[in-house]
Amino acid sequence: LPPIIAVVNQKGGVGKTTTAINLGAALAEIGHSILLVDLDPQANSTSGLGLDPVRARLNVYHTLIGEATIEQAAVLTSVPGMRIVPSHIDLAGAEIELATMSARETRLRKALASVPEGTGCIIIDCPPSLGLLTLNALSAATSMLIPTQCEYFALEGLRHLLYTHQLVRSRLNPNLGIAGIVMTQFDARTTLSWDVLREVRRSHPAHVLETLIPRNVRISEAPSHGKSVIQYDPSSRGAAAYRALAKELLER
Amino acid sequence: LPPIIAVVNQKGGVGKTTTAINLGAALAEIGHSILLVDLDPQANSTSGLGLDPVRARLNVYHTLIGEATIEQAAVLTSVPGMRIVPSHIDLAGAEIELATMSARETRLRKALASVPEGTGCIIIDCPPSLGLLTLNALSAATSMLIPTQCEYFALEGLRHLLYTHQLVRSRLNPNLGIAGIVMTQFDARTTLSWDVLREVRRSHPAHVLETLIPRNVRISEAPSHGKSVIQYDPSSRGAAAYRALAKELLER
Ligand SMILES: Nc1ncnc2c1ncn2[C@@H]1O[C@H](COP(=O)(O)OP(=O)(O)OP(=O)(O)O)[C@@H](O)[C@H]1O
Ligand SMILES: Nc1ncnc2c1ncn2[C@@H]1O[C@H](COP(=O)(O)OP(=O)(O)OP(=O)(O)O)[C@@H](O)[C@H]1O
Ligand SMILES: [Mg+2]
Ligand SMILES: [Mg+2]
Repeated sequence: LPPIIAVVNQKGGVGKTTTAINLGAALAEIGHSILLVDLDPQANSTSGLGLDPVRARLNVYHTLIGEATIEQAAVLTSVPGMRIVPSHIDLAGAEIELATMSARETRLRKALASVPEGTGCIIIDCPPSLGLLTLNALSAATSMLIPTQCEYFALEGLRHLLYTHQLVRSRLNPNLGIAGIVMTQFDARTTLSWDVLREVRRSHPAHVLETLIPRNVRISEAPSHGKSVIQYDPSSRGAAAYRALAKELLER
Repeated sequence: LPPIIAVVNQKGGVGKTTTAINLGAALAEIGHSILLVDLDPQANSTSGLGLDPVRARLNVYHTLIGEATIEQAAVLTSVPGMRIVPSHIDLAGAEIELATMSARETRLRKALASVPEGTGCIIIDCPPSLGLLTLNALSAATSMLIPTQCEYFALEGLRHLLYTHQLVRSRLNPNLGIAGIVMTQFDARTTLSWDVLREVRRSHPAHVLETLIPRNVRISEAPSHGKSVIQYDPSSRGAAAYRALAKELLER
């Protein structure tokens, strides 16, 4: 089974979708076959890669309730070597529906037990919560990648997320590791960014990754063109940072 | 009953907490008595005003399950004239618990039927989702205030949020109005900010507010000192923008 990385943080806007798309694209660029799973009802990974969530015949909801396989729901994206299982707005209702089902936390793990032949890595984009959808991702994953902004509120949530990691390991998935904490939207001109970076390096030295993702407008422009930043502006600081992140994760 | 404003957007990181705290502080500065309700399990409004979510004896969860009144749970904040009903991490579990209760969407409305004497305005900070906690806020509110970033992904979610407004009006709360859409983290140096602003003004002309909240590092520094930006740096562009927002909302 290929590695499964859950990109997770209950804090909103920290760069989960941006990291899922661009890390996936950086890994695909060096030859890995990537499957992205969009588990967020906002379907930002889906639309950020140029797909219309409304028009997808099958989506991740169908795989959670067992009406479709991952292979059937996965579609090609604008990034060579990267497929996606799209999301849909109706997934928001699934959380309340899943709450009443059996094996409600492990449905995605079951679905990912069989994936398209030759898949090298699976990346799951999670919604900004620790509800049932995210628990499904953490049950299925081999490791969690935690993007976090260099901001005070983002710092607050890290302790609780690492506590949740322990809970999931003891109850749902003893194999769940931590791929790392990646600092995103880093603005070297502000003392706040440096203060938060120093604090994260002090309190979580074993988990924080060396690669810093800078605040770079090309990163936030790319999704409106349905592309990763690697395709949209290959020579940008944003593309370089996500290539460095891919390399650092492969080496760990 | 005083006006109740739900600060809501399922997109994460758009400035819901920042707007709830600083709009509240700007209204308190001109003499209104403000009650802030922190309905987000991340408890960022609570910690951003210098309170420790873990140490609060009572919190919003107790008011939702009827074990405490709003009056009993409300505490003073560092902002003169502003009280808060604090949140707690355990609120995350409440959503699954609420799903099995009767009148699960209208528990907060019931609790807010009696508030401390002299309360001029109630502001509810919502989590980044459209689940049961947010539905409780929308059932209780007289209007919704929608902060949105000048970014592509934030633009995507607006249509769905306005559709949700129609649903809530037809099923739960016919009086729910729209206080407005406020553009936050506006960076005049990027064409993306101007493109998104033009698009929002074109597609939602009746709802988008004139006041633009600029990206201003003093705004993101203030919560680490437990203060609103109005207290932390009263002469900053961030403080001026939230005062202008308060004035514009009072005039509408
Ligand atoms: N390094 C960066 N430089 C500039 N903009 C960025 C960067 N990373 C993310 N952004 C922008 O910031 C916003 C938030 O990022 P993103 O949507 O990826 O976060 P998220 O954690 O997935 O949010 P949510 O919690 O809503 O799922 C997006 O508009 C994105 O384009
Ligand atoms: N105008 C601004 N200028 C600079 N920083 C800002 C501004 N508005 C918000 N921020 C910062 O951006 C981050 C996101 O804002 P905030 O946490 O208020 O959003 P939110 O919508 O409440 O997030 P969540 O979806 O997690 O609840 C915070 O770290 C905040 O300090
Ligand atoms: Mg996202
Ligand atoms: Mg918030």
